[in-house]
Amino acid sequence: MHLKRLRVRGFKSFPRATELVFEPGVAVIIGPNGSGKSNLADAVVWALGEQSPSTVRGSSMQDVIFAGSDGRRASAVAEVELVFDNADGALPLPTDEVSVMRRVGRDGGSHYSINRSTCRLTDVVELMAGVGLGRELHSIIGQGRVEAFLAGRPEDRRNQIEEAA
Amino acid sequence: MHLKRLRVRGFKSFPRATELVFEPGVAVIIGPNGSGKSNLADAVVWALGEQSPSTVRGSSMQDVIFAGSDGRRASAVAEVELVFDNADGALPLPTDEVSVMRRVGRDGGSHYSINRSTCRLTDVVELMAGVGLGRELHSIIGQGRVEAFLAGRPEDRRNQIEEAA
Amino acid sequence: IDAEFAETFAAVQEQFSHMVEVLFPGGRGRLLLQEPASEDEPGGVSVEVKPARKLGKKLQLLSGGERALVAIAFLMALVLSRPCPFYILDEIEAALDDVNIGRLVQLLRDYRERTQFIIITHQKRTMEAADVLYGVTMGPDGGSAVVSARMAEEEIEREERSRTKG
Amino acid sequence: IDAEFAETFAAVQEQFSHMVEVLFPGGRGRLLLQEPASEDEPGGVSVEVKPARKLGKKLQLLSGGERALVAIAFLMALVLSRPCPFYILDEIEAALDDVNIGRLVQLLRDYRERTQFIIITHQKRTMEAADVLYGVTMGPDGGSAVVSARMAEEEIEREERSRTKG
Ligand SMILES: Nc1ncnc2c1ncn2[C@@H]1O[C@H](COP(=O)(O)OP(=O)(O)OP(=O)(O)O)[C@@H](O)[C@H]1O
Ligand SMILES: Nc1ncnc2c1ncn2[C@@H]1O[C@H](COP(=O)(O)OP(=O)(O)OP(=O)(O)O)[C@@H](O)[C@H]1O
Ligand SMILES: [Mg+2]
Ligand SMILES: [Mg+2]
Repeated sequence: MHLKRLRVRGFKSFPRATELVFEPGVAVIIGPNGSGKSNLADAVVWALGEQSPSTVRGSSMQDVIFAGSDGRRASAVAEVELVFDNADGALPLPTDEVSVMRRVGRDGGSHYSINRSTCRLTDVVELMAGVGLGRELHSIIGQGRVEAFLAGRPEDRRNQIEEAA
Repeated sequence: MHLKRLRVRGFKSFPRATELVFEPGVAVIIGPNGSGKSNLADAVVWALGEQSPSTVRGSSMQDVIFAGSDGRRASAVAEVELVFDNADGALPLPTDEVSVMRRVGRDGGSHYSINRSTCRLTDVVELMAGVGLGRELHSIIGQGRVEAFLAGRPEDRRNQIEEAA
Repeated sequence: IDAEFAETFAAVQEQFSHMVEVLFPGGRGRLLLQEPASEDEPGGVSVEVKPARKLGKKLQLLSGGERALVAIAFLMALVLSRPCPFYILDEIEAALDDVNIGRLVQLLRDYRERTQFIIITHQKRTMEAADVLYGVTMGPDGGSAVVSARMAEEEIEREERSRTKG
Repeated sequence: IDAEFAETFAAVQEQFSHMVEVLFPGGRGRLLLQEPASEDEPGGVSVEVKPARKLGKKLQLLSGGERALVAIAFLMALVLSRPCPFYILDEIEAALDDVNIGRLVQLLRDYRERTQFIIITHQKRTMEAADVLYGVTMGPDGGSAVVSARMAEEEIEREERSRTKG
């Protein structure tokens, strides 16, 4: 199993539908300061069900919707789709690819779907917990957070190992 | 006025008396991870009277004394001397150079001196406040603290400007 | 739950010690399970690291780069014992010197068969680890766009040229 | 105290706007004095920055590198209006891309007559700003030593060679 495609639209600094296609192995993302690299990491964390705005560096959940720029009006909707390669059947679904999508409008309610059919947040969380991507999402280390990855209390480190178990 | 010499002995990772001679302009310090670069910045903050162990990355004031290594026994005393060029008379003292020194032993009491004669902490603090080096020491930005330099509350920024005034 | 945790902990513990030897040549490190604080609370996990030639220290006294390396050792120990399907690492090598970035790059190369790494970086050295390189830029209309890395590098060079001429 | 503060604030405010234009080409920034919260408490200072092509934003939404640049603009505004005798800056450019490190290096060169800068870094680019270079190493007995930078660079190269052969 690996992340095959990441598609964002209206999410943070990405007004237009933008897609990255990933292979297994090592993918490296570069670009100038403020170009939108960390927003892509936030997109993955958000799509997997993140509920706290501060984890995606905002003060309210509306902060994830493209707020406009000199050249473009604000977006009405933020949408992120993750497509996982499931050829090895790691996810308990009958398809070779599994899509997880989250969408939110200005009214605030988030809309989740798995393989393009509507589901609840708990369905996404349960699906991912089965492959070690629990609520803490230890496999995504945000900018400036590498020291915090280990600097927590001993109980935190135990949680990280329990989630991996 | 500028910092002309920094001498450390028994301070953090520096067991032997070590001296850096600085010129005006831009001095750059390089070296591998863990070699002792940030300890030199801590030495300056400490010599100017820092009272909180956590500002010099320790849990107690004893943590500034060389604790020993595979090849050397622990030191009994930590000592830092700063020598400022005072040819322009910025510091209200009659000498072309002004030395500020701090020493601490395992018993805990700090010993301060200006131009090698014993003084109190408040004497050092007052001497430095006269040239914009107030309690907050805004001119020393520790590792990983550049964003915090501005990220404080609006009152903090006001303090930084007041100290400079 | 306990047997499962104990097995996982033992695997992570072993890998952590191994990773510390790789990232701190001549050093040692270990994870320890603490006594449970009370009946209903399991014990936490504490970390001890002794860099070469130095005394073993509290994590707090280690340098910025050393602490980042210990965190990377813990991360890699999880990768080697219970890998997740993918990892996203955002400028995790910002505090490292060139030699330690080199060691990290070597680890990414060694373990790229075990899981997928997606690395965000500014360091040229880290780019050497890439199987695939992506560039992100800020477009003329103020919105982000993903371009081929070739274009991103050219934009960085173009900005650089205009800065030095400007 | 008020007249003195007002004068200093005006000078810092002017320099901050100028520094933001240098570090964010095409962008704008300003410092604002807030209304005092109560009789005995003076108002704080708030910061607004609008990078080129983007909407003006809360500082929180800016990227890691952009926030570091705003902090550097504030620092340089203090240097230009009320300089201290010396500044010690420990890896302040860790989050910056190459172009922005270049801009910082240019500022250090421009203002080296006004005050003394002591910079700790791992970035080769930043070393270009140096009038004098110092090297710190960890000696064989586990104690730090200061060597000529030449020796520190050679040690870094030696470690690198032994890493790639090892
Ligand atoms: N809702 C939003 N609408 C529009 N722009 C946004 C929104 N949220 C964040 N941004 C913009 O995204 C930019 C930051 O992006 P990001 O943090 O991904 O940059 P980065 O490429 O990681 O940069 P660095 O290299 O400095 O870390 C900021 O300039 C910010 O203003
Ligand atoms: N009291 C002490 N006695 C002995 N060693 C100490 C003491 N306090 C700190 N150290 C050691 O000093 C080293 C860290 O030094 P410092 O933080 O200055 O490194 P650095 O050169 O800034 O590294 P980096 O590039 O990773 O930031 C640590 O390895 C730490 O164990
Ligand atoms: Mg970023
Ligand atoms: Mg350091």
